[in-house]
Amino acid sequence: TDTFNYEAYHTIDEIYSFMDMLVAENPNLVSKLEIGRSTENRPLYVLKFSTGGTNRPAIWIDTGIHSREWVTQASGVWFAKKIVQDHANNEGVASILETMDIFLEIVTNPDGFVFTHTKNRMWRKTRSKNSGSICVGVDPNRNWDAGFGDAGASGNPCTETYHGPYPNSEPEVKSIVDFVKSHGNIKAFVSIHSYSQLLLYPYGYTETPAPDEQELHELSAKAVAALTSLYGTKYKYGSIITTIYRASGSTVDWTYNQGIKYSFTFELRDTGRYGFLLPAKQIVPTAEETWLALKVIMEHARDHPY
Amino acid sequence: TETFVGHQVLRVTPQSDEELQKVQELQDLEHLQLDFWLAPRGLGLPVDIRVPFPSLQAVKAHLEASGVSYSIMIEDVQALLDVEQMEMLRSSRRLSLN
Repeated sequence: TDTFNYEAYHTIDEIYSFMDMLVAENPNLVSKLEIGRSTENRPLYVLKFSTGGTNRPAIWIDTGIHSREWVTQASGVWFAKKIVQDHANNEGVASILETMDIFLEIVTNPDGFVFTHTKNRMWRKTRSKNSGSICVGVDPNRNWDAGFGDAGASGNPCTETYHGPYPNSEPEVKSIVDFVKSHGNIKAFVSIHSYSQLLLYPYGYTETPAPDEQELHELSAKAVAALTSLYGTKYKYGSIITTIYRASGSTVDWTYNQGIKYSFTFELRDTGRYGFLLPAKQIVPTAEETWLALKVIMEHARDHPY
Repeated sequence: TETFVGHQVLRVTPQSDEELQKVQELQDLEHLQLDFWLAPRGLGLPVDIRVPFPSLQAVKAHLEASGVSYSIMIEDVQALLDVEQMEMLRSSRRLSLN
């Protein structure tokens, strides 16, 4: 993985090969779990970074739930390598790994990702069929059991924010739900999207503030300050509903309601130039700055057990 | 493979409730096949819309008729995709050589 080109976008096969290489190179730190299968029967892989122990408190990071947001899967690859490097050099997240595990799902929506590489670069949803409709796919960020089907999602299968027939109808979502529930000790959950430079916390489906809003807001401020310190990239932060718009059935609303206090979602670069077509030369700077914010969140979760 | 020749991404930043409403109206016009990269969120916040070539004239006319100003964020989506594809090819060739 030292010769892997982190400054380029890659196909799913290349990313899965990278994951296998990383596991092979670091058998005492990294393992690969298959948490389920996608609609089109692709494996849903999660990398587990652990220095030992059973059922330790853990941090979850996922990238690429919206398949066309290519900078997120690419950043996920970079994060994976960074965790290994930090551990080897005893710096950065090495101290976090002493007490916590990290789970990283790099290609959260593999069917959609393959579709963006082969048929339609602008595909965002899953690839499930919708009975009674010619339109394909469900927005996996509206398919969670948190205000499911309320305002802020669409009941029309032909729209980009179609919530699906019922909560967790998408195996890509259900697999994470099952994993989170069976693990039972996940303390921070970060779902990564692009673009528009935001760090958001619950809620999206209700205007009622999250009980931990003040702490989440203060933590967001710290995380964003760390992110901005590297390249000056400006981020806004706040709850989903107050910062962007009402969105029901979203990932981190569900995780928060499951008791995962440190639930966040990122919207990575960019603002106003390339959108989902961020040039590959910006992958590493994007991942680097995001990593600083992630580290703040992870360290906070480690230092504030609950 | 779907191509995006002539598709543009327009950026609109609504400055009043009327402008916001005009942009929101576009969301209901399914026949235009618009793809909202950034959906309307509020005043002063950008809305980015990928507009297929056949719908460009209608969308621009809708905005201009209402006095809503916009900028072209991406002139031709396919041109950017071609560059992206070329870079990926170059990168995978380099990988094979390694």
